[in-house]
Amino acid sequence: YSVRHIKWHRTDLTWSLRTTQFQDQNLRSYDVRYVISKALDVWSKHSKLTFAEVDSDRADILIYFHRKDHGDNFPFDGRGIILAHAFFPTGQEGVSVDVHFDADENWTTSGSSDLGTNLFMVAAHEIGHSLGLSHSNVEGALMYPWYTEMKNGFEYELPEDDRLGIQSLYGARDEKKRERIPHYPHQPTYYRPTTTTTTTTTTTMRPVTRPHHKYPYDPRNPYGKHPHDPRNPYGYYPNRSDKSPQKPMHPSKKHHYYPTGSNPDHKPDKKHYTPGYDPNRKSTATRQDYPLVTKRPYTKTVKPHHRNQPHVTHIPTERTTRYVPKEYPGEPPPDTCDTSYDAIAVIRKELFIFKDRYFWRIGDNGLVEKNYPAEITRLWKDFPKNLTHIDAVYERPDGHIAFFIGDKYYLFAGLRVVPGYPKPITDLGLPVSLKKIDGAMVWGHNGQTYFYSGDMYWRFDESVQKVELDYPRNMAMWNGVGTDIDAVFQWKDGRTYFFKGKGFWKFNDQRMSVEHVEQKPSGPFWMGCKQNYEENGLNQK
Amino acid sequence: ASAKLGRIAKREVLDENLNVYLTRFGYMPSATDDAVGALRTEESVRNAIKEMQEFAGIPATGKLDDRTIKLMNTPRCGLPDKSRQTSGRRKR
Repeated sequence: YSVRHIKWHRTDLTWSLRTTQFQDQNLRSYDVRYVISKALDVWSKHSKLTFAEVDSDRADILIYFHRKDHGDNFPFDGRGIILAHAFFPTGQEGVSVDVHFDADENWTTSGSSDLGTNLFMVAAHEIGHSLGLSHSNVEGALMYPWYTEMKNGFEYELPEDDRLGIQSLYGARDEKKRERIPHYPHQPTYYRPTTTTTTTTTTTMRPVTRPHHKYPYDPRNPYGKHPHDPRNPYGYYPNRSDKSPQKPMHPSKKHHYYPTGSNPDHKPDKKHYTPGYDPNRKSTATRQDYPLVTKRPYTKTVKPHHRNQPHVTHIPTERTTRYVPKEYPGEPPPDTCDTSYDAIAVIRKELFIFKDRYFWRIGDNGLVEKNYPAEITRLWKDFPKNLTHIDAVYERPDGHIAFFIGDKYYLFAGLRVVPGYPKPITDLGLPVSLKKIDGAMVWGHNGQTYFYSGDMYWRFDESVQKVELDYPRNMAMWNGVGTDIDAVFQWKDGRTYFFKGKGFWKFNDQRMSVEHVEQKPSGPFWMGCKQNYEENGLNQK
Repeated sequence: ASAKLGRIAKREVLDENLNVYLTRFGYMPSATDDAVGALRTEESVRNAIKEMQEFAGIPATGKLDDRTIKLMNTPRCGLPDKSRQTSGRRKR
């Protein structure tokens, strides 16, 4: 290995992805953040370094995607030879270093190189530069300058040459003295601006690490263990075996430790108070104690949960409950232009829409019409032959595809089921009483996974494969969507779409409300069907 | 692959690409860094190739053999392997 001898003088470094628009590359911001965080883990696992994501251009490591000549004397060359470069630390406090990726490359965030150039591998290499390592002449080392395929995907283990290199700069991790805090990319450690008044008023950025009287300072865990401890940037218990009391903050408390007020995971305040959320719930409750989520009979108008929520008019659906799977002996495929949907997801950059035992796919050139809708088992052959429908589906950040059918879920690696599946959804921490989930998605707003069922929703922690302890919460947080949705997903435009009956809502993630109170009909928009309606929806049919 | 190799093996393209490549990744001084750069001899280019081959761990023949051409067509990091260029960059 080869080191620069100029290194960071701290081991707690921050990073930030500064390029967030990936329209040309079909990359998604949260996928890239996830991959970068995994690449950072490669180094932190074997050194004293820790990395926290911040949303600031003052982070220690700034990550950009650029094209061709971008002003630093290291122009990119389009798709091909040069993939990325990074700059070395300067040794000066307050000076950031850049990591640049060639935006013209065919990047893949899946962890393997089957579909393109493996962003994870290249990111891990470039971050090595930003930590002070030069190129190594050891073939097989991560810092070897020529691209080679990594083994084990995201579970890649740092080769010895690189391990020695990083440890020569920052020392080896002492497991006894330092409890490892799981790094999870989708919960960035936001730096909260604080105002200091002296003779002039200046705004400085400092992390949220102040001791709080409710949560005594524990030097073994400076981040705080309690999910509501403002020092805890993760929002959940870093150590899942932790039995410390769980007492959510009362909604009337004005403490608000998060950067925006629009995130449903924030503490409820008066504006966002939800009747289904019990702020006084004690920690003795287990996941199984949560109330049974049952389907309500279909009603044309849903009563709002609070005064700010509009009355919701639904497009009639022919199906209100799917707890008991129906049999479809010889039933014809659904009408492409006149049907509701069971589940929708973007899988491998293509939109898949599922209904009964059929699915459609929508690629860059629109709806694939020839031979579609097709039976689900034609593509995913490991499903049982008597498959009648799926309830929800989403592509996990690690590239696996999770299908939910009733109280079980299947995990597919591509088109083949992962051995050992299906498994009960209770394995994910969902209550025994839950018979199905309505929708699942990775929310583009924060990169977290959410499950929906009836009038409740859960946030799911992908790193430990469990729903988080502070859930379920009430659907009223998703203002205007109502309950008992059919499907939800995040489209390529980064926006969230909820489906119910034969219509859909586009959701405004910033305002946490639907963009249009009235549903829009799904067929014309998603399937390119001829618009038989007046401009805006069903009431004007 | 052989078609690709065939393309890159075209001599006139190769000379140009070779100089750019060796300079870019620190095996030869750039013309602006070194007045001698404009007067590169065949010997100096051969030594630069040899240096790159040694670094990459392939036989150091000093010639543009198939393995070297394949290496040069392999995607890679844009930073130089030898620190002849200044690569530090300050922000803020």
